[in-house]
Amino acid sequence: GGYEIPARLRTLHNLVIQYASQGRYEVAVPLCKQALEDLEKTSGHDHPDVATMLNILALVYRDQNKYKEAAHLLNDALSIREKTLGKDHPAVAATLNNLAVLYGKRGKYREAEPLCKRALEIREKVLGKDHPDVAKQLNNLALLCQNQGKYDEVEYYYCRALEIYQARLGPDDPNVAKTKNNLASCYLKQGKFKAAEQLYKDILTQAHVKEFGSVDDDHKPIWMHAEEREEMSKTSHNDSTPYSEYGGWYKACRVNSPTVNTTLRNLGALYRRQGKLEAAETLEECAMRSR
Amino acid sequence: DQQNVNRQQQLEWDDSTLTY
Repeated sequence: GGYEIPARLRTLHNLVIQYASQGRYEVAVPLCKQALEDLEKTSGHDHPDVATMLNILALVYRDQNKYKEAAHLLNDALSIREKTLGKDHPAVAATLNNLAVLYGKRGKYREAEPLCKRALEIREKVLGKDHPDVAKQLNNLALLCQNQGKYDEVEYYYCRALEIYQARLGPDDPNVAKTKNNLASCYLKQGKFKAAEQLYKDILTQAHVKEFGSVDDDHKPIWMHAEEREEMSKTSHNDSTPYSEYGGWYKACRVNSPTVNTTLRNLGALYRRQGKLEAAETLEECAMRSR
Repeated sequence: DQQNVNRQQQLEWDDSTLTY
């Protein structure tokens, strides 16, 4: 992209990281501000190095949860990068994204959304429509829209992101399961309960296949066990397999653990909603044991 | 509200402007 952070700024950045990681913001902030002043004197305000320095200082504020201050600095950095690097530069897309994140952290989803959309347009133009970074941007956009209740758009963005992740990174990539979970939460809001249920089952089945290689009578994903227990409880033929074995199933299944745990709980909640209490308890027990 | 907060936490930062 034609710009490289000069060595002295890298050193300064690393030093600032050290101070910030120790919580010594009273050192980090003045250090950044002095460097900014010096840079502006030597290079002028509209220089990519100044944008870099503004970015570094913005991170220091961000890490203190001072999102408004961080956004102010990033806005300035954005303006400089647009002027000096070009409006479609990847650094401009990244800055737009990060501004959107800062607005999102403050609950300003309506303001964040157009920034995120602009970042998406640039990424699609530069990287192509099916790049994993485009999927990341779609995911951020979906999250912002979901917090505004725009579920039709959310569904579209998550579906696109999912297609990209599956095609480019494969079905076992952690982003696939995370996006399916998010899409399922959107489906729930839309009343598409069956679609949500299917996604949760897909996640658990994929985790199962990754660990055990197949689905057959001897190796069933946990949700199949849960539904069988539900059926048996209705016919009063109790399955003697103790719950702890399902915790064992889960422990053996280390893929995407937090996501799989969330999925177990979400599908359990869905079962509960459907009155399938035995099935719900099976998954809830499994989720609890694996936490 | 909790779900909104969870989604806020999922927003992904882009570090590429400061990677080298």
